[in-house]
Amino acid sequence: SLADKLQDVFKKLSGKGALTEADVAEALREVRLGLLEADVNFKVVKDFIGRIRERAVGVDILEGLHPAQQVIKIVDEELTALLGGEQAPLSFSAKSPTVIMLCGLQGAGKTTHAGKLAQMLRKQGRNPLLVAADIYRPAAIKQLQVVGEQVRTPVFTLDGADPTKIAQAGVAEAIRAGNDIVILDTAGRLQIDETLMAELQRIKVAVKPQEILLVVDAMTGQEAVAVAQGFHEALDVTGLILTKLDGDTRGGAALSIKSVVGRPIKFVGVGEKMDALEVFHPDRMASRILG
Amino acid sequence: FTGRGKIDEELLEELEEALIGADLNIHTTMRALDELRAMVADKRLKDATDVTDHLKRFLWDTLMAGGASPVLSVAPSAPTVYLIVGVNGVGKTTSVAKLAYKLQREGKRVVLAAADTFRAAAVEQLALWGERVGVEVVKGRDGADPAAVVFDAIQAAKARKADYLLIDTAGRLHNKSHLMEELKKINRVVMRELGGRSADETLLVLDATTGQNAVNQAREFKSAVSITGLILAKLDGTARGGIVITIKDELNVPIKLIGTGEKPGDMEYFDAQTFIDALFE
Ligand SMILES: Nc1nc2c(ncn2[C@@H]2O[C@H](COP(=O)(O)OP(=O)(O)OP(=O)(O)O)[C@@H](O)[C@H]2O)c(=O)[nH]1
Ligand SMILES: Nc1nc2c(ncn2[C@@H]2O[C@H](COP(=O)(O)OP(=O)(O)OP(=O)(O)O)[C@@H](O)[C@H]2O)c(=O)[nH]1
Ligand SMILES: [Mg+2]
Ligand SMILES: [Mg+2]
Repeated sequence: SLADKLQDVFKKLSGKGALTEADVAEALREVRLGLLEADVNFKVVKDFIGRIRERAVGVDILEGLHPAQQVIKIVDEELTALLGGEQAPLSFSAKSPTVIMLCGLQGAGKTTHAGKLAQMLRKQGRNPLLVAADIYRPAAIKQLQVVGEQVRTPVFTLDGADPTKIAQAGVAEAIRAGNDIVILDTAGRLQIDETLMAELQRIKVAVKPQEILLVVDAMTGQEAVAVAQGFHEALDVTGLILTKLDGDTRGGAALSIKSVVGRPIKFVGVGEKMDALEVFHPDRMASRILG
Repeated sequence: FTGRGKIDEELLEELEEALIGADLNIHTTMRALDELRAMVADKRLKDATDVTDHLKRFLWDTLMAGGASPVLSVAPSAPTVYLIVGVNGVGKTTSVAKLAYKLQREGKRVVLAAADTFRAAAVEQLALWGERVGVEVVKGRDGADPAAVVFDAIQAAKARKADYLLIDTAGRLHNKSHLMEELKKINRVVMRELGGRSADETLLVLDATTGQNAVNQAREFKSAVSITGLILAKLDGTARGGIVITIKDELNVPIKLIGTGEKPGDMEYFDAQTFIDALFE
């Protein structure tokens, strides 16, 4: 683990004193390697290491605290702070229904998390409506319908309509039927697909979502930055859902995206079942990234 | 990265960033750059073009080591069976459909097995693809044992005298032992029904956007059902999938196919040179 590697680096340091630039440089090399192995984007790592260096050099080696522990402590604090100090809850619009739009790359977990959000909101006493706006993927609508049955939530569909029209009709149906939340599932798309990104922008203009949640697979590597920036520049996302954290990926994409997009990670997906949704804990994510 | 520019530490840093940015493993990258630095020190490399060419050669040697080839194995007697596996959402079902389309266009008779009996509308998704591509899909009852569907599909493929049987399986995270056990059971059924030989190819589908975790996936799937090749999907996105170089280097699993989109024709046999050139674009 990083803690062990740093222990080795500081083995030769004994007695009190301050951490010199040379001591810190070697420790930072280990931290850099650890973060790259954890899939943090290399530009984000560069900036992060700069911040650590500033805090670490000249730090007095405190009584009873090994210098390795001190550097770890600084890294852990900085990481936790960057990942988002406090939890960011879902926000609801003053005027019902609150529209929550899910977007992201192909296979990230949007359809699954639409269902998980519906279940969570129902348990909170809300009355959500799922809207199936993926008209491209074979059986995508059927998939959301099956998910809707699993979480006892109605699913709105509209044959032969484009996604913008489906979204609008879905909101109209929510108003008619008295649903206070609309959860809009969209098709997976590449952030470089101009036509499909424009489609998301049209949906946004049409139904003015209160929340635009970017759904990201926790095992995403270096490209997490470009992907998140692409969606953010097009839509001004309000938050993220990080999925498949029940895997063993270190999840460095969380740090990459948070530092570049600045929006909070609101939820994490920890399984395939509809109850596998948790609130994001920055401190837990920090220790996971550090390994 | 080319031209008669001088070789300096800045060039090497730029190359390092290109490789890391493409999701090459940091240790693979460091080894490659150390080799370059040694050659520069011995004056064996003259300029920036030389350095880049040598780096590409290093990567090419890694990918082609052991005579790696994208050619897919064919069974001594029909049907040739391919088992498609991987973690959730990477592109297995779509890749099965594309491979079926490719083989069919080569004049082969293909049957598909819808062995994902767990995920919502998984069978429907493959069935629709089957209709679209024009191949038969063998399904089981809702929630049936995937091994039972595989058994039925092998019998059907033999009865129809199909040239190929492609088996689509449910996404599963490699750290979930009960799911990996389920996969081993599917594999045992295949071996039993094929008279003791395993599937002619067991292909692990990887998402090109995945980082270092792809190595864990390859390692775990390989130890569970011995993977014979990789399908690298979603290469039409901006991610480069460089991690497959480390997978080839450490686990000796060759890349067979790449997915370049969501249409039936969006699949190609892996070409190492094209792949490597793209890492530096
Ligand atoms: N283990 C695990 N699997 C998940 C999680 N979230 C989603 N999945 C699985 O990931 C796969 C893809 O999920 P989908 O919900 O279909 O993804 P999507 O983003 O809607 O995909 P597209 O619509 O094709 O873009 C499915 O097999 C899901 O069951 C999670 O948190 N953990
Ligand atoms: N752009 C692009 N999208 C792809 C490619 N391959 C698959 N996809 C998309 O990725 C998403 C997931 O594909 P699936 O084939 O359902 O993935 P899977 O591995 O079978 O998913 P699970 O069965 O849920 O584990 C779908 O939206 C596909 O259209 C590819 O090469 N390029
Ligand atoms: Mg979906
Ligand atoms: Mg599938």
